[in-house]
Amino acid sequence: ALTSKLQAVLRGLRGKGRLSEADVSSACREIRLALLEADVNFKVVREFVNRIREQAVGKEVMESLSPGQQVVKIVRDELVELLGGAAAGLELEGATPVVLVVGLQGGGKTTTVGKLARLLKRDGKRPLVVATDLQRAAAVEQLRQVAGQAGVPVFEGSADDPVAIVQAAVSHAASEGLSPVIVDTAGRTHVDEELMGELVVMKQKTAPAEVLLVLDAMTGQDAVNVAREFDRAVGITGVVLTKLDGDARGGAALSVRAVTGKPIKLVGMGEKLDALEVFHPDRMASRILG
Amino acid sequence: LTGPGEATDELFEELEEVLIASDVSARVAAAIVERLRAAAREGRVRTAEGVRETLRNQLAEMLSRHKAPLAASPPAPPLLYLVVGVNGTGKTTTIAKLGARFQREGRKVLLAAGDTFRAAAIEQLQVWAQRLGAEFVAHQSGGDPAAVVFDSIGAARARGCDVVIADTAGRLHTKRNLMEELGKIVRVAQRELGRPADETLLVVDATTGQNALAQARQFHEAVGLTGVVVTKLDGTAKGGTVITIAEEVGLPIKLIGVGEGMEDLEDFDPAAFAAALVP
Ligand SMILES: Nc1nc2c(ncn2[C@@H]2O[C@H](COP(=O)(O)OP(=O)(O)OP(=O)(O)O)[C@@H](O)[C@H]2O)c(=O)[nH]1
Ligand SMILES: Nc1nc2c(ncn2[C@@H]2O[C@H](COP(=O)(O)OP(=O)(O)OP(=O)(O)O)[C@@H](O)[C@H]2O)c(=O)[nH]1
Ligand SMILES: [Mg+2]
Ligand SMILES: [Mg+2]
Repeated sequence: ALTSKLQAVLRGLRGKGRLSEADVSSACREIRLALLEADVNFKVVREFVNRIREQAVGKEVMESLSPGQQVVKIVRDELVELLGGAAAGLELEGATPVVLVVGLQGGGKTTTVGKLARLLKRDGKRPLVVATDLQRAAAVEQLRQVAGQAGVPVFEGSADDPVAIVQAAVSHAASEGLSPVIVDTAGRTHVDEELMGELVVMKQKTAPAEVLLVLDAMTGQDAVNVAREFDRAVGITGVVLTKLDGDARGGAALSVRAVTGKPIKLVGMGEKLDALEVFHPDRMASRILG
Repeated sequence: LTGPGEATDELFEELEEVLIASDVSARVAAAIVERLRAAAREGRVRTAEGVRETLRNQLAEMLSRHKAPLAASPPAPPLLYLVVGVNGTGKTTTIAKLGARFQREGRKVLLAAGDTFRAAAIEQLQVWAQRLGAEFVAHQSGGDPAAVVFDSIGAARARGCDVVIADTAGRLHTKRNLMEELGKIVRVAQRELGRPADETLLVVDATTGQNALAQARQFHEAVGLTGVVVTKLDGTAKGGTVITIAEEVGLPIKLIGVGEGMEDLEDFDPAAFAAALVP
């Protein structure tokens, strides 16, 4: 793990003076490798390591911690701060708040919509989930089954336009006293102009309270591009990091945060509908550091 | 003194970043670039374009080393393809694309709904089977996936199908019971077929980072893979993890997915892939 690599690199420094530039440079090499291995984007790594360098050089070597442990603490504290201090909740104010769930193909949106609906129902709300993926084979059927498992109603419009379906769903929710309206959307790549354009229109016409980007925790260097483009196009309000029950280090979390400044609100920890948890920056920092 | 067309230090750093940005591991990228620096030091390559060309050739060579064609002529019908991988990578869609390809070759295709777990997984494959006009075998949702694959082989023989393509549920390689379930599917298929499946393909998402290597290693160890399919290369992710997979696990990369339609499947071309990675 990083601590032992840093111990080796900074051996023989305990209780002696200050961390020199040379000491910190060799430590920074190990930190860079650890973060790249964890899938943090290489540009984010570069900026992060420079920040660590500034904090570590000239630091007095303590008696109580080994220099390796000391540097790891600097790194860990910095990671926790960047990943976002306090837990950010969902903003569901207003009469019939709309939550748009967006992201790349296969990231876990439909499953997350079900998990979110189940969670909100337990919180005493009466969510309505909306099926707007008219493209993927049996996508509506999948949401229908997921909604059934979550015990919430599902709205399936008759229009062939996703935006029209959401508008109809919102009126239906308003008249039935259902809230919030959680919209499952078709997976799309951020470079598909037509589909990204559709999302822009959906946002304009439905004024959502939340636009959640669902991102697979195993996403690599491309996470910055995905996050930047979705944020630029529709303005995301938060991120749901899925499949965190695997062993991907999840560096995409840091990349997304660095590039958009938006909070990671929830994490998916399994395929079942009860596997949705609040995001813990300290646990994520430990995971990224390996 | 170096001119603009020369192999400078900046060039080697830039190329290392290009590789890392494409999800080639930092370790493998450093090793590859070190070989390029050595070639430049020894005068074997002198210009910036020469270095880029050498890099492309090196990558293409690494990816061709374990090259193997898709199994096509079984000793006895049906040809059996098993498709495996972690959640959401594109297995079911890839199966539809493979089915379409076999049909274009005039073969009779049977799709087996081996994902008996996920909501609407059977329905999803059934829609594809209907679109293709292919044969389809499924049991109840929640049923035993090995039994589905077992039945699909018998059905293929009875119906005169040339090829069976079996879908399986997405599963994280860290879930021991799910990997054991997959092992059982593979063993049951082998016993009924009378030989190992002709292809056991791991579907990897091009947007996946270093975890793809763990996926390849552990699925290979659990069930013995014959090849890798990289999907979603129509996005901006470069899929560089396949270089690490080829290098460290020795698996052939056989196919790429470049979209959501049934035509969006291509043979893996090492030279084209290398050229896309290092323009
Ligand atoms: N292990 C695990 N699997 C998950 C998690 N979230 C979703 N999945 C699985 O990931 C796969 C894809 O999930 P979907 O909900 O269909 O993904 P999607 O984003 O709606 O996919 P598209 O609509 O095709 O873009 C399914 O097999 C899910 O069961 C998670 O937190 N952990
Ligand atoms: N853009 C793009 N999307 C793809 C490609 N292959 C699959 N997809 C999409 O990725 C999503 C997931 O595909 P599936 O075939 O359901 O993936 P899967 O591996 O079977 O998923 P699980 O069974 O839930 O594990 C769908 O929206 C597909 O249309 C590809 O090559 N390019
Ligand atoms: Mg979906
Ligand atoms: Mg599937």
